[in-house]
Amino acid sequence: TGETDSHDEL
Amino acid sequence: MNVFRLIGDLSHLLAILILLWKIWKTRSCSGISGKSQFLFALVFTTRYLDLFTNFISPYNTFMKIVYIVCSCVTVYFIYVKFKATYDSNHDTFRVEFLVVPVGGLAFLVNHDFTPLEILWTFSIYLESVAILPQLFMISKTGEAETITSHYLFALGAYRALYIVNWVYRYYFEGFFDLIAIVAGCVQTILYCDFFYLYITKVLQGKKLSLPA
Repeated sequence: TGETDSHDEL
Repeated sequence: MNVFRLIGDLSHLLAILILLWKIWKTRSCSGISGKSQFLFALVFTTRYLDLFTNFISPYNTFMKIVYIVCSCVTVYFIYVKFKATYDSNHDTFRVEFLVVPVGGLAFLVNHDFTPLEILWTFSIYLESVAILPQLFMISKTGEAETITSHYLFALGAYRALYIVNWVYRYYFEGFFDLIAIVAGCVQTILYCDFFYLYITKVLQGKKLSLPA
């Protein structure tokens, strides 16, 4: 779902 | 990684370094809320636990470590090394009124009910309100040193740039994370009043002071 993509932000 | 996020991250780093430099240079942390700085250190340590589980990029790992180390040094300066200069009388915001509801909300509204994900969510919600003790302190004393207002401006600019980054990511990558976006917007709104004072006073060469 790509939900963890925001975890590449700081 | 887009340019808005990069400048946002650098603005965030600048804010943290301005604060450290101010405390070190003046040998004083007067006017700085130790509670806000403690909350930021808590934000970074709970969010970046994925340093141990998930590698994203050398940039990502480097910045995370720098943020954690700098925020811990700031807390150490305020509560240990320069404790004598800490204005605890004016730093009276009740931190439990933030941490407890934010912790509860992180349990209720998250992407995934796992320890790391709940801690990540907790850190996102907590960051959105962590500046409140600092803003409360300024409203109590009615003024802020110019260097402190530069710190707050760099921090607010970081948040505003992250919103632009999300707009960009939504349009060009079709990606959005509602938790991060809502919390980020709340956080940015908290700075609006300050932005107004910064532009009308500090940039005109005046000290930031509130009308009595």
